Amino acid sequence: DMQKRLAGAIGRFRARGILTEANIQDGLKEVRDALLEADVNFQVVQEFMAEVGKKAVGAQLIRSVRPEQQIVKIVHDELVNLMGPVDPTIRFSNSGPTVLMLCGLQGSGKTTTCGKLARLLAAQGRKPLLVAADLQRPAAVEQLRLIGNQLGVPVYTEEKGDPVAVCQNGVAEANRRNLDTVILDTAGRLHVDDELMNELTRIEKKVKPHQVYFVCDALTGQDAVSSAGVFNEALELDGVILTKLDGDARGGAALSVKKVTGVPIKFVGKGEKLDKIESFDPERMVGQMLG
Amino acid sequence: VRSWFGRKVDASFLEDLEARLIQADVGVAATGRIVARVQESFADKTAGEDLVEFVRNELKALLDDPRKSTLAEAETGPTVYLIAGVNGSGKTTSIAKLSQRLKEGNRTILLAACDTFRAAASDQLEIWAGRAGVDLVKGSPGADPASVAHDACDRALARKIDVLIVDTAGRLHTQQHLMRELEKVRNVISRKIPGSPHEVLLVLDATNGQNAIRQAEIFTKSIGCTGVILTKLDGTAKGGIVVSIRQTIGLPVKFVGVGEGIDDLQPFDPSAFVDSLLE
Ligand SMILES: Nc1nc2c(ncn2[C@@H]2O[C@H](COP(=O)(O)OP(=O)(O)OP(=O)(O)O)[C@@H](O)[C@H]2O)c(=O)[nH]1
Ligand SMILES: Nc1nc2c(ncn2[C@@H]2O[C@H](COP(=O)(O)OP(=O)(O)OP(=O)(O)O)[C@@H](O)[C@H]2O)c(=O)[nH]1
Ligand SMILES: [Mg+2]
Ligand SMILES: [Mg+2]
Repeated sequence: DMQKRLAGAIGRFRARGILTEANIQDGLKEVRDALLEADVNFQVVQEFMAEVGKKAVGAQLIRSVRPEQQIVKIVHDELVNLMGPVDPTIRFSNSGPTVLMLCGLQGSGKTTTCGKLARLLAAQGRKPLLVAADLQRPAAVEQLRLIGNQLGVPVYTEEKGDPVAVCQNGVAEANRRNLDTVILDTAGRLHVDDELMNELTRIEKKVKPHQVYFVCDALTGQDAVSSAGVFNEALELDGVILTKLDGDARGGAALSVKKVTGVPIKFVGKGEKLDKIESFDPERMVGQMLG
Repeated sequence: VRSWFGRKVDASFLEDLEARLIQADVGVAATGRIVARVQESFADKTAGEDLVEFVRNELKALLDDPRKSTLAEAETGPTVYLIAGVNGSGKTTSIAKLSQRLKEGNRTILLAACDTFRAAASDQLEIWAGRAGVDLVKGSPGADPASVAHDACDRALARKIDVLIVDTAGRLHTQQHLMRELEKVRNVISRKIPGSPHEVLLVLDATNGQNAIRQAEIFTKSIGCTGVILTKLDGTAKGGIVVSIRQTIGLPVKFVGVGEGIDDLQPFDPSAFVDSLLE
């Protein structure tokens, strides 16, 4: 763990009173390596270490606290600061249904997360409608249909057609049936696929979702910055949902995505079952990241 | 890499080389080793074609496989390939692509839909089987995956099928009971068809970071993986994780996934992979 690593590197500080630039260099290198091993983006780590370096240098060594604990505390607090603020609330519209749009790379967990959000919102007394706008992946519509059935939540589907139209028709359906929340499940796509990224911006223009959430796999490595960055430029994201955090992934992608886009992480996926969604907890995330 | 030419191989150059490799997900330890080797041979010299060749060869040496992308086959009877990996990595789609490819050798293919857990998992594989023109064995939702594997082996033997490919549910390597379930599937297969599975392919998502090494380690300990299918290389992720995986666990990359279509599977080409990693 982080403390043991730092203890090894900076054991020699104990005699001194102040953390100077020279004597914390080894310690900071340990932190830097730990963050890179945790999959935090290289550039993000460089900028972060510069900030931490400034805070650490000149900090008074508290007599009762070991220096490595102090550095960990500075790093920990700085990370928690960067990852917050936390806002797991969804701002609902007071005129017509609130539309939530989920997007992201292939296999990140969008369809499953749509189900989780539907369950969460239904439990809060909302009346959600799931919209199966992925017409490309084999059995994607069926997958969402089964999830809806399992939850007792209605699902709007069209077997053929255009995803933009499906989204528009889904919202119309919600209006017709007096359902107050629409959750749009979109097909996974690459941020470098211009045609599919354009499809998303077309959905956004026509349907005007109140919230656009980027669903990001917590296992993602250095690429998190590219994909999240491009999605944010295209759609101005309102939130990020980090999935598959129930494993032992250190989840450095969380810091990269937050730092580069400024978009808050609202929820995390903690398993395959539909109740496995929690609001984002920066303290726990940082603990997982520092290993 | 062209931008390196003419630069002095000093601390700042080595930092830039390190940045390049880490950003390709090569990882801290493996990168450190390569940078140290470059420093040994080129410190204070001028970077040129020979330095680039040196780095290319370091990486290629790690990734080369004398067996290349050939998959092991049974001497007699059905060949069985077991496909596993974490959630959403691309297993089901890769199986479709693999069927298409293997079919071209005039082989009869049978698929086993042993993901009995996830919503519409067997429906998804069924659609792909239809597109590839191959048969499928599936069980009822929630059925024991090992029993579906058992039935698939029976059918493969009875119909003298050339290749049986077994799809399994995504699972995180930290889920002990799910790893036991996967071992049970493997055991059923190897008991029914001696010598099988002839390949155990771990499907890894190229966008994954260092956790992929843990995945490779645990899946290999559990079911004896023999190779990797690295998917989603058509994105911007470089997939450098396979360098450490080859170095620490020894798994070779057999194929790469480069898209969502049935033809989007290519044999692994270490040279092309390394060129793309360094560009
Ligand atoms: N362990 C774990 N698995 C998850 C989580 N969220 C989703 N999954 C699994 O990840 C896999 C992919 O999930 P999907 O919901 O199909 O992903 P998707 O983004 O809709 O995929 P595409 O539509 O193909 O882009 C499935 O096996 C899910 O059960 C999570 O939080 N934890
Ligand atoms: N761009 C791209 N997408 C891919 C590739 N391989 C698979 N996909 C997509 O990734 C998503 C997940 O693929 P699946 O085949 O369902 O993955 P899986 O591992 O079987 O998922 P689970 O069974 O839920 O664990 C789908 O949207 C696929 O189309 C690839 O090489 N490139
Ligand atoms: Mg989906
Ligand atoms: Mg699958």
